[in-house]
Amino acid sequence: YRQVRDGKQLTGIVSYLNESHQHLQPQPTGSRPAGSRPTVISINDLQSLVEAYKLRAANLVETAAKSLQTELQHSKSQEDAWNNSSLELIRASDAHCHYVVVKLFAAKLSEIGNTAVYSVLSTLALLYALHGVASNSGDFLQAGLLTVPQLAQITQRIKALMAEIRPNAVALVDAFDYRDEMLNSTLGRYDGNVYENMFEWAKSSPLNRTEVHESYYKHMKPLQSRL
Amino acid sequence: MNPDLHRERENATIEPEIITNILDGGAEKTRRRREIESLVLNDPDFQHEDLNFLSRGERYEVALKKSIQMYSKLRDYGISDPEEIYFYKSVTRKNNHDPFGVHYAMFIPMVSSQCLPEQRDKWLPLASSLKVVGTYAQTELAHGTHIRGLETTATYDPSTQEFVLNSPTITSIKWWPGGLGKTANHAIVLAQLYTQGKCYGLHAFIVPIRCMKTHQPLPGVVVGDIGPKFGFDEVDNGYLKLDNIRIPRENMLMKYSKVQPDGTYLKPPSDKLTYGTMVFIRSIIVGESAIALAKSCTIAIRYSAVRHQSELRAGEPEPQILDYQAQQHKLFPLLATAYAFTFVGQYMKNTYNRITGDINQGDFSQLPELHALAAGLKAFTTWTVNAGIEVCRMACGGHGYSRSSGLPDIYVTFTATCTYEGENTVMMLQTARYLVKS
Repeated sequence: YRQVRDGKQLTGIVSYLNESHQHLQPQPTGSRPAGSRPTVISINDLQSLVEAYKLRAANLVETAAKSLQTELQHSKSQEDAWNNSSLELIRASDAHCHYVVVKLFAAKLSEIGNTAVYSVLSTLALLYALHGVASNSGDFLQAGLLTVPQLAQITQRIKALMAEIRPNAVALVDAFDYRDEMLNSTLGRYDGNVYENMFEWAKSSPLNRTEVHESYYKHMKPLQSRL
Repeated sequence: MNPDLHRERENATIEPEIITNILDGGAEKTRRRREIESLVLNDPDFQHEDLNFLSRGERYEVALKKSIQMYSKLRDYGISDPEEIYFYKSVTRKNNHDPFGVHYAMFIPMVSSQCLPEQRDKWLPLASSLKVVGTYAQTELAHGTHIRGLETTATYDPSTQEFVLNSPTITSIKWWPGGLGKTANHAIVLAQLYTQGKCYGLHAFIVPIRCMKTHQPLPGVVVGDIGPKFGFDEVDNGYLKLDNIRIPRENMLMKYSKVQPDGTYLKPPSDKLTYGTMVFIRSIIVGESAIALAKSCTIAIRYSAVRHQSELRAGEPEPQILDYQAQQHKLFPLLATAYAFTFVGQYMKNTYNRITGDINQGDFSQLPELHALAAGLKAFTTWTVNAGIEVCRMACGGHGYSRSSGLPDIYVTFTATCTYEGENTVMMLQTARYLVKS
């Protein structure tokens, strides 16, 4: 942030700070009022969501940097300013990482040749991105990337995406290709014979090695004979 | 086959195999991974009673036996590709860890990368034949991620050309290293180096801790198991207290920094070198996050297709729980996250391999960004998955609480990733430092 603010051009995964720095600068008076930045989210467009995550991250980085500046202006030491801005700093990192994940998911789709798979994974990617927006809506609203009515639309869109995924849910986890021995789970067995195997598993518990556990003779029986 | 699951698979519009190939990075990778899995799962040497039914001591014994077989079979099969070794180990270990893990993951790599040739010639044969079983002792009872705060000291005595390793306080006792309690007979100890009356910061030393014949702790060494934990029952995470233990000067790892016989200290060319190892381990953890969540989703979603509960319309049969929107909203975003993190894991691995090439050419330019990204993503993915596994467990109702579901094991093993190899909050602040600096 500081390098960009000082006019340096960044490369690599943080390069978004270059352009979003201008985007977030207050507009000169006479043009659009600062509060009415264009809303970029289009609920069905993954690339627009990637863009929104990017601007949200940039916005939170700026918020953290400004918090540091404010702390320093109260003549705090660097260390104290840093510690007193931890909440903003962690939020900024979280948003940065979230942006990277969404961006990489969207990028991965372009490598997928099979149309049916492309379609299902695109639905998953969209769900991931929209669920992230809904779970962190405060950030997106504060950055002017989202309007309140859009929040309701997002909820509806998430429901529709879940219904789309529903027919392929089992296939999508089958694709992870974990053998039963790797899962070590009666509930997640490939053949779905859950209850029979839960019963078998329970019967082999050490506690069931004898019909009457030894502690009965040690504690219960003496107790009952005294009563 | 349970009829519900059968019908789910009949009605699917996609072929899982195609996605499996994408997740593995190609059909050939899938074939080879399955081949390795079968190698392990069909091997009677790796069959054992369900660990849930064993005491802690018995679990440790089973894990030790399996580890020894695992590493010797890896050698016998000649499996050398790091990814294939990783597969072989993860199938053998299932959702658990093994007492030799740190010996192979940290001790041997450190000896290989941080020792002089003559030191390597001495220690590597001993380590690979398991005459020397090592661990890596860094974290102390009261000192974790902030390694500059470590208290253990290594003071050079020019008159005998030895280092004196000491744990000056209770808070300086080494704590947590895997395999330290009962398994290892040597440890690479990270300590503050003092020579000619000056402290030169943290350096690594190979310290014998048990007799190689009797396995008894050596004089001045207090070593043991730290006791039961939330998980990791098979691993003897240990404690180590050193009471002025003397080791020869040659036991300091001296490929980069050196101490000459008269005590003169020679600085390393660059302190960036340890960054690379951290980035590597945190990239691996990102991949582990994807695996833990993918397994949890597999269990919860399959069971949600099998389980029928209550009713949607009066009088009709109980629906599959997966048809309830609320159940979908618990699991499908997590399913999407499992895919997202799998792709991030692939990206991190590929990027690390690419940048390692640059580093070997002496180009460190991208390392700071990758280091910041690896730290942040390690925290971001492990925190998300930690919560996600718990949601999957609860989505299975009461049965999720039984160890037979596999979810408690996945959870108690995975949750350690949020605090080890760099506590997550500290990781996030490292990324923030880079963001603000940028």
